[in-house]
Amino acid sequence: AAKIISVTNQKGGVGKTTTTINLAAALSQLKKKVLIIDLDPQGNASTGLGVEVEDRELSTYEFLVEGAPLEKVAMETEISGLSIVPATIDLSSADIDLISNEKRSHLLHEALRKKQENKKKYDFILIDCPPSLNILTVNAMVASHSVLIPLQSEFFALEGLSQLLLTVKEVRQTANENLRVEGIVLTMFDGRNNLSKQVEADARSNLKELVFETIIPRNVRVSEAPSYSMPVLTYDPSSKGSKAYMDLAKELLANNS
Amino acid sequence: AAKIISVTNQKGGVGKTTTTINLAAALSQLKKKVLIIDLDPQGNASTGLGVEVEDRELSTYEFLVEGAPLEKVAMETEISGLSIVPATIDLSSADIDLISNEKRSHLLHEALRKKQENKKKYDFILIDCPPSLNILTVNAMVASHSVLIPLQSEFFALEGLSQLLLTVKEVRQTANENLRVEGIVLTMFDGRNNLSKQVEADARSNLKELVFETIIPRNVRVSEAPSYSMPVLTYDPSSKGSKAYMDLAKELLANNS
Ligand SMILES: Nc1ncnc2c1ncn2[C@@H]1O[C@H](COP(=O)(O)OP(=O)(O)OP(=O)(O)O)[C@@H](O)[C@H]1O
Ligand SMILES: Nc1ncnc2c1ncn2[C@@H]1O[C@H](COP(=O)(O)OP(=O)(O)OP(=O)(O)O)[C@@H](O)[C@H]1O
Ligand SMILES: [Mg+2]
Ligand SMILES: [Mg+2]
Repeated sequence: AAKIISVTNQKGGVGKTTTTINLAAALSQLKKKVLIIDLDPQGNASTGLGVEVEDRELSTYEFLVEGAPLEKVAMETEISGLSIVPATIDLSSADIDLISNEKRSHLLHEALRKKQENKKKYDFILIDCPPSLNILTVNAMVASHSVLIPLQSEFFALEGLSQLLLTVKEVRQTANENLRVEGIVLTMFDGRNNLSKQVEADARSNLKELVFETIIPRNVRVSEAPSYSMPVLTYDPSSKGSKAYMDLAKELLANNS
Repeated sequence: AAKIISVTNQKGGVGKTTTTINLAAALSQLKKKVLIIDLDPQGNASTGLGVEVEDRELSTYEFLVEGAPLEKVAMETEISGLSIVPATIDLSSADIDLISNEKRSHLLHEALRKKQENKKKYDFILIDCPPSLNILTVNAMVASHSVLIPLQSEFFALEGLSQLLLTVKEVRQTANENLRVEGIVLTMFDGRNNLSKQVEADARSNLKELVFETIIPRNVRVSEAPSYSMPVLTYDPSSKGSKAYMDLAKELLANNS
């Protein structure tokens, strides 16, 4: 059955969406069946894979809040082997809509368990989380086997990491005892810049084997790709960004074999 | 009395905190009295100005939710003329804590109006918002005269702008008829990169005079400064980043004279 991974960090702009899209694309090139669940009301993962807003009649909101079945909300993308449940702005009212629902933290977990054969269709389900530790991110953590944490190689990004690891621990103790950290991946790394090297040194000495060997470099082709509605692996397969995300996919598979 | 400006954009990592800290520092160098209200549970603006977590006994949470007076929660910083109301993680439960409070969107507005003489002490109050359109950001907009929107020169950042302008309009129609857009400032701009130039061209043709003339360049000294707990204007006054934020402060003053 599918391995479910939340891509999460409450710090904004650290590369959550970029990592979700490109790791998923790399895994599908390695012949894995992948589903992305876009859990961010901004819908960047949906846009980055070419799903126009007008084509998102059924979305994560209907899946999470209204109980629409997975086979109805999941859409194929231009990338073979990669599907997505797109997001709309409707998700931003989930906090308010779900406040009186006792099981509000478990809705995604329940929705994914409804029909076992759905999960069998995929090898990996990656959940792109919004930049906050709100009810949507908690839903993702409760539904997941693990969390994959993009860590931007900058000062403010390191500051929020301990709070995030604390939240993971709390969710493990209260709602999902299997939840563990899949790994922390350094993103937008610039080897010429002392700050990047300092963040790497700090992360590896404090977090040791939690940090992936693979580092994602800052690479302009990565930030250009979404404007062409494609992963960087399609936009520019020979770029440093593509190679790094392929390395990350291989490392993830090796860690899970 | 003080002009109150929310620095806001629900897209993460676009330079909200960096703009709040450095614009405030530049305004205080121009002999303006400035107060920053850190409304982000991450507390990056507080950290970036050297307020240690253990020194935040009274914070924005007490000011907003428990009615603590402004003169008790505002702290001086190392920068003369610049004070801050620091943030703690307690703010992240504001969504839940305030759900049953009828006036939950107006708490910051009420808190700032309590003692008129408090607002007289400052020329500008800048509010650093979290990366979401939640109750904290709505509180900021209801309490403000205007919103200042950092726009990262990247594809995903442009996507969220129309939703943000829509929210500003909604707040103006339902809760704060004076709310207007102070301006949109391009951040992390890299002149060698087509994407940056494309975003600038799009922004200026669609949003015309809403876009500040001043552009903030991507400048490594800007991202190094917070690790020394100081604004870039103190860390490296001759850097491109410092000059740009000083230009922004002067343009803001010119627009308001
Ligand atoms: N390796 C990279 N090299 C260059 N640019 C990158 C890289 N990774 C991400 N970016 C760019 O940085 C910006 C932030 O990345 P992204 O939107 O993926 O972060 P996020 O964590 O999902 O943001 P949010 O918190 O808003 O959800 C985007 O414009 C993206 O294109
Ligand atoms: N002009 C710039 N040049 C280089 N780096 C910058 C610049 N502006 C901001 N940064 C860096 O980019 C990162 C994101 O900026 P910042 O944290 O201010 O964004 P934010 O919008 O406040 O993020 P969040 O959504 O998490 O609140 C930080 O590490 C910051 O140091
Ligand atoms: Mg994202
Ligand atoms: Mg910030």
